[in-house]
Amino acid sequence: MGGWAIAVHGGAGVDPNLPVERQEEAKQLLTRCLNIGISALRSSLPAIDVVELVVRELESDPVFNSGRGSALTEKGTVEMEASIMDGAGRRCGAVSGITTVKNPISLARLVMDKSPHSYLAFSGAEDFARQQGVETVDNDYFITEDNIGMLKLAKEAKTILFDYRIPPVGLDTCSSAVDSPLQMNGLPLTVYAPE
Amino acid sequence: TVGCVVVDAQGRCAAATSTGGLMNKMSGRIGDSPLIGAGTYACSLCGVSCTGEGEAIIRGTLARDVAAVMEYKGLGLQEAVDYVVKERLDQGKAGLIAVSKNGEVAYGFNCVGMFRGCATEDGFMEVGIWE
Repeated sequence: MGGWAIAVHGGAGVDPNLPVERQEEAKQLLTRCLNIGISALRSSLPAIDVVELVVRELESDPVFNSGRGSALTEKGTVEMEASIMDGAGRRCGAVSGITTVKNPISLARLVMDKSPHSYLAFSGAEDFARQQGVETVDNDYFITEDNIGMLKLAKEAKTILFDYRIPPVGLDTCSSAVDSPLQMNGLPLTVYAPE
Repeated sequence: TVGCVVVDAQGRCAAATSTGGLMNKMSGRIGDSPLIGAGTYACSLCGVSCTGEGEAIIRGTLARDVAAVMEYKGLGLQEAVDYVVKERLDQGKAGLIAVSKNGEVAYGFNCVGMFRGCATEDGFMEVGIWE
C-alpha cells in the first residue's frame, strides 16, 4: 500500500494567450481544492467521499466549466452532467441534462447510493433531485457574464468552443481559437455550426 | 470540465467528473463526463477522470482503457496514461488525471495545457497548466 494520493483537473485545452491573472486565479482554486482533499484524506475520509467533496467545491466556483460558470448551450442555458465511481465494488452514478441542481456531482452520488440505476437524465434526473431534496437553484445561477460573452463569440464564429476560457476582454486574443484548425470527429468544428 | 481522483490510505480508488459541456452545444448533447468508462472510471486498480473533446473520449473509452491496459498489459499508471493519450485519441484533443491503488498519481494531455494539481501522502504537491 502506497499511502493516499489525489489529483484534480479544471479542463484541458487552454488558450495560450490566457492572461496571467486568470492563470493565477485557476491555480489558486486548484491549490485550494487540493488542500480540501488532503485534509479530508488526513481525516481518513473514504476516497468516494473525498472526490465528491472536492468536485462540489470546483462546481461552486465559476472559474472552471462546471456548476456555476458552466458553458452555455446554443439557447444560452445551462445543461450540466456529472458522474462518480467507487473503485471498491465498481459502483457508479451519473446524471445528464441537469438544469437546477446546484451540485450535479452530489446528484450523481445519490443515483449511485439511492437508486437502483447508474444513470438518470433530463426530466427524470430533475424529478429524482426533487425526491432526494438536494439543493436546487434557478438556471441563471450557473450563468456568468463571461460565458454570455463567450457564447456570443462562438455564435459569431459559427463554432463550438472547447473547454477553455477565452477572456471576452481583449477579443482579439480569441482569434487563436477561431482560426486554429480544430477538428471534432475528424471534421472542422465549423461543420457543427447550428443550422 | 472539472474532475477529482483519489486513492485513500486503505488503497481504495474513486473518481468524479462534472461539466457544463461545450459552449454553444446543441441542447440535449451528451459528452463524455457522465459516461462511465469514457469520462470517468474507477476500479480496484485505479481511478481516472478525463476532460476535453468529449466525442473523441467516448470513441476511445478513455478512462476504462487506462484501467484495461494496466490490467491486461501490466503497465504502470503513468505508462498506461501515456499509452492511452497517445494511442486512443486519434485526432481528438483531451487530457486525464489518474491515481493507482499503490498511491501513485499521474496525468497526461495532448492539447495546449490542462488545469491540474496533484499531491501524495509523502509530501509531493504540484499545480500547473502548461507542459
